[in-house]
Amino acid sequence: DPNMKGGQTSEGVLANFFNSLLTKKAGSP
Amino acid sequence: RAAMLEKTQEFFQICDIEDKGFITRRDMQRLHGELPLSAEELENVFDTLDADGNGYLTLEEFSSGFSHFLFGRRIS
Repeated sequence: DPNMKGGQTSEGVLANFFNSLLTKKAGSP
Repeated sequence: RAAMLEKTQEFFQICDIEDKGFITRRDMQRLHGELPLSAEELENVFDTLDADGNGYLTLEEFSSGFSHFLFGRRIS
């Protein structure tokens, strides 16, 4: 469904986003 | 809980480079290159976090998205 908003997809992306921030924070000097 | 608030603020400031107190869609696009996410994914993240759809992400919206991520359930 190309018009899907919310649900599984955004949750995955959101998790990805916050995980990246966590990683960035940990990796920054 | 205090530690989580601190983390949320840290992350918020990563996105809010100019220290405006809110995050715009443009700020989010600037993270492209800093984070391993595509422009489309960042757009998706913004839309998901911007609960009222006004084009601005406040710390409150940001932190509710963050708790959602941490606890895997929506806190309304």
